[in-house]
Amino acid sequence: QLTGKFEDLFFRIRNKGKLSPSDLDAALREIKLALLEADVNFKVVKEFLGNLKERALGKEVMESLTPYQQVIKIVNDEMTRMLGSSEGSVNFSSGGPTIFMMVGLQGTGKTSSVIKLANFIKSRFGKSVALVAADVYRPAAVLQLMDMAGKIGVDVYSEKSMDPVSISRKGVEKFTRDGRDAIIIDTAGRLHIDENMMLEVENIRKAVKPHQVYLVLDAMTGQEAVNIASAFNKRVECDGLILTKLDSDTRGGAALSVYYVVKKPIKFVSSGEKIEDFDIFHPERIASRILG
Amino acid sequence: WNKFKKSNSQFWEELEEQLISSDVSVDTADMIISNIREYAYSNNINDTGIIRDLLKKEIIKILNCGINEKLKFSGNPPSVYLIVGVNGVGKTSAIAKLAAMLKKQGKNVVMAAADTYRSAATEQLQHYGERLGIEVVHHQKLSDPGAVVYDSLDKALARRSDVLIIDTAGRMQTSFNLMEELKKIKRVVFKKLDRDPDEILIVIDSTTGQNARHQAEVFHRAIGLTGVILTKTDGTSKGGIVLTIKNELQIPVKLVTNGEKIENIDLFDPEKYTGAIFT
Ligand SMILES: Nc1nc2c(ncn2[C@@H]2O[C@H](COP(=O)(O)OP(=O)(O)OP(=O)(O)O)[C@@H](O)[C@H]2O)c(=O)[nH]1
Ligand SMILES: Nc1nc2c(ncn2[C@@H]2O[C@H](COP(=O)(O)OP(=O)(O)OP(=O)(O)O)[C@@H](O)[C@H]2O)c(=O)[nH]1
Ligand SMILES: [Mg+2]
Ligand SMILES: [Mg+2]
Repeated sequence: QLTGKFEDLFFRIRNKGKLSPSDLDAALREIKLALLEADVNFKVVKEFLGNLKERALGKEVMESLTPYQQVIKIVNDEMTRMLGSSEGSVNFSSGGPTIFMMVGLQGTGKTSSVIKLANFIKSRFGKSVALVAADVYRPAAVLQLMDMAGKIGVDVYSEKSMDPVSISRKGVEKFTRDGRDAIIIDTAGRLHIDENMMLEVENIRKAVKPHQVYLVLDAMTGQEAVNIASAFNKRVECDGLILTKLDSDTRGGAALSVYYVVKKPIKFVSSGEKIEDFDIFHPERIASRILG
Repeated sequence: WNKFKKSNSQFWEELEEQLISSDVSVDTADMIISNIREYAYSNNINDTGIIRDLLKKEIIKILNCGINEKLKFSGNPPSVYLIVGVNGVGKTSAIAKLAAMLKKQGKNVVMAAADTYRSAATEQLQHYGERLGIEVVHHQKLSDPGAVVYDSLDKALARRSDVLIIDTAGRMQTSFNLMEELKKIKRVVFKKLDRDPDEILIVIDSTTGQNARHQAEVFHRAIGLTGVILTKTDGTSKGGIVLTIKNELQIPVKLVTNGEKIENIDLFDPEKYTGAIFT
């Protein structure tokens, strides 16, 4: 499972029967470097290394005939555990439409993800989907959503008004009356430190009571990923994350850091600009990228 | 000295963490910290306040680059600025802000809507064009971006515009075809004006981690970058990767955007930027 840098490191020490303290320190330093270069939050790295060292100094490694293999196994186990499980699929509500809401920083891929999720629900589950265009700020945001929605034959509710709460409420009411199975709300990008905008998205949530609120997070986000996700989670209680732009070949340490701290599952990943570049999250794939 | 070293190993660790948590790469952070540490020891400096100031000065020194940080204007107008970068980082917004800034300085600006791919990209730029009273050259959706650029150069030359700013579609550095398309766009400018664009600026989102270095590297190798536009500095991320990019690729930051209003753009100020890393 471990590739690249890790493989060289452990290959170098594999023929040593015992794991000396200096060998272990060298290994831990290499792991720290790899994790930081992968954008894992430095506090998460510290904690991870602490746990790892503790286990490496314990019986399972020190009394093992193949100590280095034990360390690799521990690193791999810990990594996979820290990414959560694959809980990607959608649970639909039994009475009335299932309501989804996308939130996140500017430019992370919310609007694109609305379209991709709608297409996913339509094609995989055969359910009817409708969208609500609640971004009233960004120039041509509604046009962008409508243009993309037209390509997959999905309706969009929008208004000329500047009130995202009322737009969301009216959109959900209309599509509920029309008997849609799923309704997805697109919101404007916003900073987690913008009090007015965070209040707005809190109010949309209160008005509409979505079954699923997804934080759309750019996979190449750096050290601030944990703070960003924590802030959104605190204000709107996210049900999960959508990780986007994985085709940048970013290592994706942000994903691990966020799950470790916020404990909300990554539901979906987007790995391209096409509508079909959207899939359920698989933790093992991210684990091997981070350690890459 | 060993006493200072031991009792202050936490101090050095904290300095390093300050840089790492700002998304400076480990290599660049280590290089800077070890230079400072060596200087401090060999000059008997053990005041942590002074050391912190030395660190700031070192960072400012790396970010400063003399003449390169100013936007280049050509002797033969129009000056051409090509704006590139990965998806969603703030290219189109930065172009509108830059155009507004140049217009305020009395320059005649034209914008080229050469993102013919993404939904409503042209309309987004046209919205700004109408608001600012700046012409936006555009073709219909999915037309050839090179053709839009060619047409824009024609119009800018005919109108004797001072600056032409070209918006391009977001693209991952990992997409061979899209990077080739960018090379083609650059060639269109060269063929028409007999010189390369005066500025080729990569837009980098402050929230991006180490991948931004890879972005800069690949874009630079493909089309040659003259500078960075750092966006979304009004967030909590410090964009420290630009320090790595300057240190390792010698590409300077020229502009910074810090919000979603049209006036939220400034020339890059290394002192202000460095101060923000340490607050
Ligand atoms: N390569 C790639 N591009 C993506 C992916 N997801 C989204 N994008 C692109 O990223 C850019 C931004 O996407 P949007 O959907 O407009 O992002 P947004 O979060 O709605 O942006 P705001 O509404 O302005 O906050 C667009 O160019 C998308 O095509 C992905 O997984 N891979
Ligand atoms: N807070 C903040 N938001 C910004 C800044 N710059 C851009 N944005 C927002 O980021 C989002 C994306 O901006 P765009 O200009 O569409 O980005 P782009 O690079 O052209 O995107 P693509 O063309 O899809 O690749 C929009 O919601 C902008 O309002 C900034 O400096 N601060
Ligand atoms: Mg959007
Ligand atoms: Mg754009």
